[in-house]
Amino acid sequence: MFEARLVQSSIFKKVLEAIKELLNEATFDCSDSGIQLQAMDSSHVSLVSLNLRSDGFDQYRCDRNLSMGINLASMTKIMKCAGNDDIMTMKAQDNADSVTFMFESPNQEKMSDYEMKLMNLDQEHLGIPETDYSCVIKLPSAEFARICRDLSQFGESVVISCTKEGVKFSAAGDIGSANIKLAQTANVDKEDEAVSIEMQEKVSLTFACRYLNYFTKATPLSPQVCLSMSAEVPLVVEYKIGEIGHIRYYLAPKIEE
Amino acid sequence: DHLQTVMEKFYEYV
Repeated sequence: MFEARLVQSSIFKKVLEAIKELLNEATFDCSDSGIQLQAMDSSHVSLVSLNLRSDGFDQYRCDRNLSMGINLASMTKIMKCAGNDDIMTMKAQDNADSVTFMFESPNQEKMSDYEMKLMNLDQEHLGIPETDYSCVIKLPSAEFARICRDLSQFGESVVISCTKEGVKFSAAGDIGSANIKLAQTANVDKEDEAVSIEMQEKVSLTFACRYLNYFTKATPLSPQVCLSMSAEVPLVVEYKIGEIGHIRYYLAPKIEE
Repeated sequence: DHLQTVMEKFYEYV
């Protein structure tokens, strides 16, 4: 029996918004440590890794490991039926072929339940080694979303260069070129607005804007975003999800012909 | 222009 109860169903609504454009379907792997999801977009250029820890739920029970193949468009439809302040419970029997979502309004006057069929998805997992990245940049998530949006007007690719002076985002194309430089902020009173850069050695990598703009759909989940870069390996874009977990996007770089 | 790589170039299936 699997049962997970979350007082803030808005977290799940935002998680779905953060992945539904990149992925059509995904397997939610449930165990006693929580819910994990790893999936690549259809082109295998990017990968999403979601982790929701069991201790972040108000109630969590998972008697046996359960892999739920989910069509994300269907789950999005169900999550749209939930109010932001509803309490959400996900329930599934062991080796179930369906999962039930229950939503309770805050005053308990409205109780809804939706049963969704599960899919048989083949499990393909990539092993992502713990990596000590050359550059780790933390910046306001809204700022990063704005940069990706603005630069994607100039070209299909963004060059992200990180030196000890700061981080530079560049794009060039038919209409011209654009550069956005962010310096490390000095002492800011609100840490959500800080830009911090830990650089072991400078890195400059090229990425497709399209995917970065998919990743920034996760912006409502966290006021800050963390970019981790090393030469010749995928970029990691991480958004914390409250106290319950995180969503990490990996993006393969574009390399010189 | 640049060549887009894919995940399998960097990570192994487990």
